Amino acid sequence: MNIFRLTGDLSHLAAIVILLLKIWKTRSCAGISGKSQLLFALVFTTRYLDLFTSFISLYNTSMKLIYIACSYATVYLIYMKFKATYDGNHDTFRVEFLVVPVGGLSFLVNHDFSPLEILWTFSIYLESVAILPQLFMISKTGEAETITTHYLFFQGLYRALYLVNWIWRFYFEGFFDLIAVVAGVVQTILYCDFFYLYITKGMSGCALPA
Amino acid sequence: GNESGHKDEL
Repeated sequence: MNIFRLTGDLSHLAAIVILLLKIWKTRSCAGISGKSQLLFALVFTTRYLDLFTSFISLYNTSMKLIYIACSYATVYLIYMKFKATYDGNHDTFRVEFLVVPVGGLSFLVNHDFSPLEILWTFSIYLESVAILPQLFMISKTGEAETITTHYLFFQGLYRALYLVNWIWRFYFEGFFDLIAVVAGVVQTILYCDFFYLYITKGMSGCALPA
Repeated sequence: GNESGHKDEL
């Protein structure tokens, strides 16, 4: 565990909690892509099945459980409790265009052809593109609320910090996971355009790229 | 190693 990995995890947690609190406090999920949140719930579910097979640390287990619980809570708020405020008309990204190719790729390119490993690979690939429905929704409406841009900032920061973590681990631990790194680079690139606007437009509810 | 190394990350 290095400082980049830890701050990456905390950024990820911040993003998840920011979104959950925003929906809870405003009693509204307007501007939030339920499809992205469903994909993230699927990502955590398929990745953390190793909760049943291996124990790494109390930190590891706790964070996994928190991520899963928060992502399901978010999905529940969007599709059940505050369903009336969910803007489904603008959340029109076709998720099958992500899930089907990602599913195929995880069967073809993985570390080991076993069920848990394929599901782990699937979750890594899916996470890298899971934010696309949210970015697509913002590009359709042309605007995002300030708090939504904070959410996206911490999501992007998390992945950027993980990239530094992998560089660190490569040099100091000889650790290198090609699948995670390639997917992580793709995921980080998706946020670059957003990062630029977030910083230049004063981190407020700004018009985002079409 | 690759096989076990990635499992400690979230």
